[in-house]
Amino acid sequence: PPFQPNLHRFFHSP
Amino acid sequence: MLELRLVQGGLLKKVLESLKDLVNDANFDCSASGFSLQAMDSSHVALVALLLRSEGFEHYRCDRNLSLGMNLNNMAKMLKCAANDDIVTIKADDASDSVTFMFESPNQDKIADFEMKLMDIDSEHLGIPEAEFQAIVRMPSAEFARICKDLSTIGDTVVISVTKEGVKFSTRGDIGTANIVCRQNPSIDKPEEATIIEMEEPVSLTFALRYMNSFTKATPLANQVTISLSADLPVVVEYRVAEMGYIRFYLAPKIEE
Repeated sequence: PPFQPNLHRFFHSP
Repeated sequence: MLELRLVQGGLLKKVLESLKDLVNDANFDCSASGFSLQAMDSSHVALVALLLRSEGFEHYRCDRNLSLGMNLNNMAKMLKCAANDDIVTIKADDASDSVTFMFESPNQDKIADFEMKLMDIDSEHLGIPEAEFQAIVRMPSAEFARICKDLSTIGDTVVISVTKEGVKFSTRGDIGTANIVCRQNPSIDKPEEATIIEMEEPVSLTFALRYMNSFTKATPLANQVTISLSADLPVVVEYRVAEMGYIRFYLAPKIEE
């Protein structure tokens, strides 16, 4: 089944 | 000192109803430019960004930047006590540990104030880069809500695919499969019923329907919803808040590994 990454994979703390 | 007076108080009620199931506690950031919020759900898979620009308020006073930590369920409970046509004023002193919501009936014959305790919330602010999207779909918000609700009775995930033919929402579950295709429809007479697809490249992404259904709690805010998609990027589901701002939901796609 596809894996659910969280948003930290795409967006970062500035 | 913070004092924000919103004639369309009903908007704030609708905003809270659309946030409270996704996020428990959040900091509302008040600055000269507006009243905003960025918060993630507890699993950090979805994020909501709200902006209500200062120009949209009848009166907007914010002497210095202030962050108000609130439990959104409790805030929603208080705002539920306002009538839909009430004028809502949010007040807070700089050093105060509480916020006051004042509700005025349109003819000023009833005035209520509700004071709510503020919280200290450690929140993480993520930088969201400006992205060029491969496809942007604008469609009636009620139609999008209906599709998410219907598909979630059959499967847990939705595949959203945009091609020249239109936008396709697909799911599969134990009982079978479902595909719903919405074609471009400019609906000149009734722009709120239009479906407009701007596509640079075909794109297909998979998302958890549970979150999509949560985002559709914002449907009462706007007739139209905008869904922006790019390969391997979170989808952006945006509802405009009258002329004063927006509520944007970001959801990480499911990926094959």
